[in-house]
Amino acid sequence: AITRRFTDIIGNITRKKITEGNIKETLREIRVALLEADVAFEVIKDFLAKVEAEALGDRVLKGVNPGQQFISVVYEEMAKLMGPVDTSLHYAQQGPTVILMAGLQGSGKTTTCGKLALLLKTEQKRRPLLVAADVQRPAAVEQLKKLGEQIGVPVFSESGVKPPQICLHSLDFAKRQGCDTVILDSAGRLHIDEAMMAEVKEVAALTTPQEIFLVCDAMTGQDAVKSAKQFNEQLSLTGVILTKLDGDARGGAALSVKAITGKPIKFVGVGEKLENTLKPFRPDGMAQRILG
Amino acid sequence: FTFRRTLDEAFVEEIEAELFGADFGPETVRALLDGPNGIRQAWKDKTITEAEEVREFLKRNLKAMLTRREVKLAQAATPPTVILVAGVNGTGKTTSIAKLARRLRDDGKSVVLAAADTFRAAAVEQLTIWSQRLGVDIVTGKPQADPASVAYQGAETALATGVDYLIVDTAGRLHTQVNLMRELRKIRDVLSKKIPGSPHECLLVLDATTGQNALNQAKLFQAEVELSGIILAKLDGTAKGGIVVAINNQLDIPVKMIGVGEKLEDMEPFDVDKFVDAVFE
Ligand SMILES: Nc1nc2c(ncn2[C@@H]2O[C@H](COP(=O)(O)OP(=O)(O)OP(=O)(O)O)[C@@H](O)[C@H]2O)c(=O)[nH]1
Ligand SMILES: Nc1nc2c(ncn2[C@@H]2O[C@H](COP(=O)(O)OP(=O)(O)OP(=O)(O)O)[C@@H](O)[C@H]2O)c(=O)[nH]1
Ligand SMILES: [Mg+2]
Ligand SMILES: [Mg+2]
Repeated sequence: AITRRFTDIIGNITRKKITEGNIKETLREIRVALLEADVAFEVIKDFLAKVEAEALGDRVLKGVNPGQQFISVVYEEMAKLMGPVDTSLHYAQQGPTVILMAGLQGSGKTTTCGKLALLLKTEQKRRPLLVAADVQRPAAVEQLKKLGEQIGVPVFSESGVKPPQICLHSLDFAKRQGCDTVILDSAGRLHIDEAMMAEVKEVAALTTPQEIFLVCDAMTGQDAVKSAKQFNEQLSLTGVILTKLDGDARGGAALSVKAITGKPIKFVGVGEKLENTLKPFRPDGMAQRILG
Repeated sequence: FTFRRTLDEAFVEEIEAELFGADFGPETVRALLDGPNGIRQAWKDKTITEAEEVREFLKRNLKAMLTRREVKLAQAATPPTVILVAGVNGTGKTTSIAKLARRLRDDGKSVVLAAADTFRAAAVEQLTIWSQRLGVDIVTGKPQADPASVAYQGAETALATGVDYLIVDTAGRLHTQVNLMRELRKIRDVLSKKIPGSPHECLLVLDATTGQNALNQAKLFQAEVELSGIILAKLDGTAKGGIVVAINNQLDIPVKMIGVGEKLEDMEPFDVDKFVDAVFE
């Protein structure tokens, strides 16, 4: 595997340098590895061009061939691109903190709302309120209510009202109930669905969230750039949560989404249960996973 | 006056980006570009001389690669025909089952659903709402009941009521979760014991936005429960679902249906021509 070949690179510098010729084969191998890992084609092109340009002329370490050294540079740059580690959650100065979850259908938003509520309750001693603002998926409200019951967190819902108004009303409810953090679930939506994108934009406009997360499935392929770009342009994301990382998807979407949006990947979902399945995103671990 | 593109290396690179962007994956793209029937060879042999010819050439090759053409659902010699639906989390299984049931119902068939996802919050409620909207019966079990027991109940009900089709919903599961894959096999075994020859269809629901991991999913689900076909959901987005070509070539599994939206009518039989043409739109 590619990553096995660079982890033992330490040593003295020689007079040999990295050249286009001596890393040509390695570049080809890395490109294939990144494509197999679902990193977006354009992102691979830009990323490798940049890393190659910087690496050319570097002196090669003793006992290492230029290809191996180049791989270690790729790994470092990839970890740097996806980093730094950022698990910050911006809390409101006054009134409830609002966190909005958005993303494509089935990406894991509702489950992640539950996970985040539990995390904030147990680790940050916050008093969260879950808001069931998906009124179109059958039993979506019921799903969030059940999760709320499991973790002892109240769930706000309102029938006969559209999601922007549900979310707005939830803020008053939070204040009355003494909840300091409002987590807004939303219906899955396509980034090309103008009406649905306008709807979630309205939610954000009415509730002015401190955090707006794109919830993205780790097995997403080349489409990741298209959807992430749109969600970011429409919503000015503050972060990304990558779900289902407990599978064996290489997760190239992480690199694509970070490269396209510039927004930090803050958390990863690593399981279906609500306890201990929302972890801080680790750029170096992810770089290793993507490179294979 | 239309600007005519020159067939040059830059053009081929654009085509390459388009092919990768459709999630065909390195092996398939390599074959399409550099294989014996690839673009570069055809360019060399002068079979292709104009840029306009490249996309048509690729379309023909892709259509030829999609060898499996069965889109008809199985029909058992004696009812019920049993359809088992599986796949990883969130791909669209429950919604696809509702859509399948609608097509069968509109085709004059009687259908019963089995809500064998006893694990996920409100999974049973979700399928129950669909069954009510469809006017079809549903078999459910207690929360956290053994899914195989619900499948068994479904089979019993289907036999007792003489219904044409039984469709069994299952919980999302990662193909890497060994115990859950074993649970799926158990559901299948329980069905085949109760109704010999069943499940007559074992369908894997894939999310069209999934990349190369879809191939791993298909491999491992195939190894566990012998798939008869794929439902490719969420093709109404911008993802092209190109991975189904590799799945066809390496695993010989056909795409039977595609999901093109969240409503009951948003399902169509897989059409190779439409699918390939859409890649280049
Ligand atoms: N294995 C695994 N499964 C997950 C993870 N996060 C969510 N899921 C599962 O993924 C499926 C979809 O999760 P949901 O929370 O319903 O997704 P959603 O984005 O709210 O879906 P829509 O509201 O329909 O758009 C469910 O089966 C979840 O249990 C994760 O990190 N790992
Ligand atoms: N746009 C679009 N959305 C779809 C399609 N099929 C399903 N969905 C949506 O995808 C989300 C997940 O669908 P489900 O049917 O709950 O998926 P599932 O595989 O049963 O999920 P789990 O049981 O949690 O594993 C829902 O929001 C559906 O409305 C489709 O063809 N197009
Ligand atoms: Mg949801
Ligand atoms: Mg389901």
